[in-house]
Amino acid sequence: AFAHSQGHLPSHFMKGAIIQLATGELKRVEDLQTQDFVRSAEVSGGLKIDSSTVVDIQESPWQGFVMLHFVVGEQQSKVTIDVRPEHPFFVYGQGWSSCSPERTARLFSLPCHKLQVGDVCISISLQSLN
Amino acid sequence: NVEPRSVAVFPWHSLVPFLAPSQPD
Repeated sequence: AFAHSQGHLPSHFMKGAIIQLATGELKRVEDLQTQDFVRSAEVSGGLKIDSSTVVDIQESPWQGFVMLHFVVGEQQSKVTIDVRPEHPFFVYGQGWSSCSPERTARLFSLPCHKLQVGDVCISISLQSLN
Repeated sequence: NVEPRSVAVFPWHSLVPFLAPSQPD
């Protein structure tokens, strides 16, 4: 079983976690590639992939969190989220990245790059209805 | 000896943030 010592950790980021793509294919989380997300969004009804560029990384007022500022999608909308520093994001062409690759490695055993301003992350949103 | 264990399968979209842009004023 996955480690349970850190109850709040989402176990889908644990190295070895099995992920089902929208095509039905199963992959380990550490083996996912940009194309897997793109293809999954294509075959998912109602979801679309957005490019979310990290424009600022700040300390969060919430202790133990960091505040990430993104500009999202074609509209370049500003979105701010508070996450734990070990939370991985999938960066286009680079793979899993977090504000603290050391913590991600320690808590999830998931190899990560350092998330930096300018990185373009994969996010999803609802496809607009035409 | 490897003990059998249940394996969870997670959907791909649980891995990426849902960033819904707020509506412009």
